[in-house]
Amino acid sequence: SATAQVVHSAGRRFIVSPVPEARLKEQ
Amino acid sequence: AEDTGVRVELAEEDDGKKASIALKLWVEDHKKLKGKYKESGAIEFTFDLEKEVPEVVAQEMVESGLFHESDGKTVGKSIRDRVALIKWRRERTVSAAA
Repeated sequence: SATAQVVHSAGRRFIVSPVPEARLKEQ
Repeated sequence: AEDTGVRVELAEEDDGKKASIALKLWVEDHKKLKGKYKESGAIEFTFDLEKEVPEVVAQEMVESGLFHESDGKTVGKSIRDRVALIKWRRERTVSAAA
């Protein structure tokens, strides 16, 4: 899966997933 | 809000009541970051509007390896700006209802 979970030692969960292309600013 | 290169948006609809809300953060312009940024995607997390401090969450992202230490402040500011907007919208909704 392209989704990953990063759990901080304090217990907070960060869920990392791909950014849809349309939402990226044009460089 | 200032363009920090880091975008923070709601990851769920704000019902105006919940203290804890899901936010999504991603880098729009990596050139604005000081540290080398590893393309990892959008980071979704929950934030308690009443109890939490944006800079602390940003520091947790740094400690988790999602951002370089030198970008903690930028990430914290981006979260703070979005949180301020959410709170402002909520206050405005309450005022309008009254």
